[in-house]
Amino acid sequence: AEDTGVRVELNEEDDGKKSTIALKLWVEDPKKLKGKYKDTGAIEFTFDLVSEVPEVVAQEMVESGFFLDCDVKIVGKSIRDRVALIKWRRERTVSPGN
Amino acid sequence: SATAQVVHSAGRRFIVSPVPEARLKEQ
Repeated sequence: AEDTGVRVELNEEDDGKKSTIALKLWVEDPKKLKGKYKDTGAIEFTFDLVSEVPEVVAQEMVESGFFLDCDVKIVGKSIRDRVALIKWRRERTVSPGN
Repeated sequence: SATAQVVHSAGRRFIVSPVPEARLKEQ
């Protein structure tokens, strides 16, 4: 995935079954953000792989004051990339016969 | 290690915690 300067990782072990997973997001490289970033630390949140949209969560982070509006796309993309990887890993662990 | 909780108006809960030093990108 592209290095967006925003890191998103699993915040729990993925059992491959739950639709809602815990994620953790933090800024690795503030220079990659367009707006001035307040160093708030890591943001822990839950995400529903089935029904939620990464860009909506990114918008909620903006509205909660973690990021500026100009960075909503980069945050959304970072979450989307991680979610795509989690889904891809899950697909690979499902046996083809099922 | 202080943590803070922010609840968005949509009901989502964000918990702010320190970033582990080892996970910070080397400058």
